[in-house]
Amino acid sequence: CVCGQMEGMVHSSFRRLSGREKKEMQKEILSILGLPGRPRPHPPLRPPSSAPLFMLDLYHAVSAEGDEGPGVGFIPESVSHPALPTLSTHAAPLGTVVSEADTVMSFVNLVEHERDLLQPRPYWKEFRFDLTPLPQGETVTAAEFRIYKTLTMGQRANRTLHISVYEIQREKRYREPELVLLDMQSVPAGQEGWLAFDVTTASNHWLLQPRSNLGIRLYVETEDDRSLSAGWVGLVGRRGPRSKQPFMVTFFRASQAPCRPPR
Amino acid sequence: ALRHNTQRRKKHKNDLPHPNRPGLFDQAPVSNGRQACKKHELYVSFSDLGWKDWVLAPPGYSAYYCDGECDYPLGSCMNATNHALIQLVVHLIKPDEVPKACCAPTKLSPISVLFYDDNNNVILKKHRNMVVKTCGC
Repeated sequence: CVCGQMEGMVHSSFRRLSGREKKEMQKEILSILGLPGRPRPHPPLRPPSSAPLFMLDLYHAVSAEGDEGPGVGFIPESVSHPALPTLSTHAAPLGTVVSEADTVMSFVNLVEHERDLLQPRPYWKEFRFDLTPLPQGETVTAAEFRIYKTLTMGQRANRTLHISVYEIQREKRYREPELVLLDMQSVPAGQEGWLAFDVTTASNHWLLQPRSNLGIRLYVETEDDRSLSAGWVGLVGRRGPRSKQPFMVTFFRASQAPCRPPR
Repeated sequence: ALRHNTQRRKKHKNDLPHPNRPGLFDQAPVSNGRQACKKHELYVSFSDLGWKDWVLAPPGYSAYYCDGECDYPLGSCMNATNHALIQLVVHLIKPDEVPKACCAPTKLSPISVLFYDDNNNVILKKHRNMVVKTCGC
């Protein structure tokens, strides 16, 4: 073997190719990597935001895992050990999920409705994600809704907050919608960091029936069942800093028996 | 395409080739003006391709390919392992016409690509056996 003999040659020769040849080569590389191509409309330069930062962390973890060989369950700090101690319950299963995932997608929050301090209790906040552009032939293994909690003034640091996330299953006119509990966490009011809620069940419903995707609803309560506004306890929404905005992340695994295209 | 080689000795029809029998290109270097199999490196740079704005990571990746008498053209739907297997099968059927596969990837490594889609979602796509690290040539 003569290794690396042509290193750089193809790299430089790419610039000498004609426009059509360049397009053909780009198309071939896209096809090999399974990439859909440049997004449309052409994306402007985006400032750093929460989902890309999280995904970059995940990418570095996955790359490190690949370098160390298969079966090494290395997960980045931000994924397996988020700042809030309550999230440690997710560390073990998520570690396996990340290692075994073939595709991971983050979804930006599209809609945010709120019943806050100006309205009657209970207070809540709703989020919605569009899960329609999904990888073909892959199934969901896990899905998380991630929201950032900041420190706020005027709160007792040792107070425990119960934050629960529900799937909105059916909306009714002038009445409360049907809700199904997805996940709940108890968080000390005096802590800051990312909270991750398991929304796998809801994402599976939405994938099977996209029209049933009515989003998720979040409630915050004290230990004595007093409803609090999400914004008041420091949960960051769409109007918060870009690096701390809520998003959803879904893990996919390729089907064990992939359908091979006919040749 | 099948490459006809008239210089090889004729075999009886029932003389099935032994799997370990040397292939046509097992003896290196190959003479008669043929180019011996060599492993080359190709660096695919996403910035050179003009994809830097939507492919977040990596900046590019190194791919290896074999070039020479035992080359396996890597297409969009076939990897080198598939080519080696198919060539071996065809060699067993037509040992006089098709050389035994003497080169195949022996170590494949994964790569991951992080990119934006049309809806500003970020996708991390993992390819488990993508880049040929070493081959048998």
